[in-house]
Amino acid sequence: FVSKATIDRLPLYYRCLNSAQMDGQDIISSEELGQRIGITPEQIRKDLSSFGEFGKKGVGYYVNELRRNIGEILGLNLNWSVVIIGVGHLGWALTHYQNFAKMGFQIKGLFDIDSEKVGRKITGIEIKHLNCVQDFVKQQQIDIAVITVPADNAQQVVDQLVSSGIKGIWNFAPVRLVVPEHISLINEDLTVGLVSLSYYLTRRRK
Amino acid sequence: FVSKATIDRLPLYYRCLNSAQMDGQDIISSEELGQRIGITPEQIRKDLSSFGEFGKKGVGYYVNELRRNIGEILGLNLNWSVVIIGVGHLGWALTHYQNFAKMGFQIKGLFDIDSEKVGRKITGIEIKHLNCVQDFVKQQQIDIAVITVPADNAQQVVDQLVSSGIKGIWNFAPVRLVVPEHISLINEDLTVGLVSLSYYLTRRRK
Ligand SMILES: NC(=O)c1ccc[n+]([C@@H]2O[C@H](COP(=O)([O-])OP(=O)(O)OC[C@H]3O[C@@H](n4cnc5c(N)ncnc54)[C@H](O)[C@@H]3O)[C@@H](O)[C@H]2O)c1
Ligand SMILES: NC(=O)c1ccc[n+]([C@@H]2O[C@H](COP(=O)([O-])OP(=O)(O)OC[C@H]3O[C@@H](n4cnc5c(N)ncnc54)[C@H](O)[C@@H]3O)[C@@H](O)[C@H]2O)c1
Repeated sequence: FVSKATIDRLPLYYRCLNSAQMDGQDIISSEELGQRIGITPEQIRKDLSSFGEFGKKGVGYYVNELRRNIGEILGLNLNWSVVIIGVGHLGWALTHYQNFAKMGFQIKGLFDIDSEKVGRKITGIEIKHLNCVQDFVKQQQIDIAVITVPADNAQQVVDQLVSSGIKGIWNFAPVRLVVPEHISLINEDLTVGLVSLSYYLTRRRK
Repeated sequence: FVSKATIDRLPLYYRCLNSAQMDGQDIISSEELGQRIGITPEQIRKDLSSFGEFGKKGVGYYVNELRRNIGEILGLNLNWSVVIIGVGHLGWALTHYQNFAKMGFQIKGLFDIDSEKVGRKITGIEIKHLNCVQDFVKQQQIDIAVITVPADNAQQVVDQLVSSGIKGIWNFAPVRLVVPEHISLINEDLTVGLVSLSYYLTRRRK
């Protein structure tokens, strides 16, 4: 069993190893890895040991090897297909984010209900009407749907996706979605970062 | 001492109490609060007890009272002023997000270096050139800066903000920023959600 906190740290290790590899670094110690991410070296060694034996005592970790191993644990080598539902301000921004493709997430479809948007192309992908999403997800065997529609419409959109065979949902709408057990759901609450800042700034004032 | 994990859960409690209050609910149990957020009731009771005595045994928590208390712990009643640096795809989306204002975060300024953008107005706020940010932050006593510029430019932007008297930084650029100890820094990595989904979908395949 691996804790959610450990799983959430893996992408940070992966990103750090990415940039170490780009700098041409061959070996990295848990101290340096920790310093670059802001985590103790003990926590790093504990996290990685839940997945196997990596690195050499006294030497550190081989950057290429560890990056490949973590990438495989995370399934980043599997090239996941993604659709974005709701191409408003946030959906538009996420469509343009090039880091998703670099990590193996290919945006294959965009869906909306606004007749002004349907038919337009963004980054070469045509926005389709929501009515087409079920056939599209089935035929293209789409893995993940990103939900960037208003909170009131989110559950109804998700119900349509569930019956289309989607495997995972990444939800940005500030509402608690109900999905069947076989679908993985990640809720993103973008206010958490600002609110945490507010907590830390309040404590400094005192 | 309160752990970061507890602090990160407080905004979820606050949001849940918000919607319970809007539904006209007077009392909520830790069981119901837990069910709505996806956290055990024991964890909720443990979290809240690190801040004081809330709720009545056998009755539950008074929704209005708990919401007000958590809001004060988080400093949400203090009305924080915010500027957004880099009004590209993501900066544009964040500028339009109305939930920030509802939680007491007022966007007071927008800054960019693109001459095509400087001078335009979004949600009634004029985009100013980055050269003006230091005077603006000093004169308006801005609390928080949101960084949505490309990774290569982020550190240089932050250095300008540091000398302007900013108190907190919410960073979206995928790069590790160096800030002095007296400034609170929150790094947001939007790839974490997708990458975690990839991990859970990979495990289901096996
Ligand atoms: N803007 C942000 O930075 C931000 C941040 C955090 C969370 N969110 C949340 O993300 C969601 C989107 O926010 P936004 O600012 O992009 O809103 P928006 O209004 O700009 O975009 C919503 C889009 O969804 C489309 N839509 C509405 N109902 C639909 C349906 N049933 N099926 C398909 N498409 C539908 C609309 O036509 C529109 O294009 C909201 O739930 C919001 O609370 C936004
Ligand atoms: N688009 C997304 O959904 C997304 C998601 C996660 C993280 N990010 C990160 O957020 C940042 C912004 O992404 P984006 O997609 O909005 O990029 P973008 O290129 O659309 O926007 C960047 C904006 O910053 C401005 N800019 C560049 N240098 C500047 C400087 N020195 N001072 C002030 N403004 C400057 C540009 O003129 C542009 O308007 C990037 O670091 C990106 O990696 C974006």
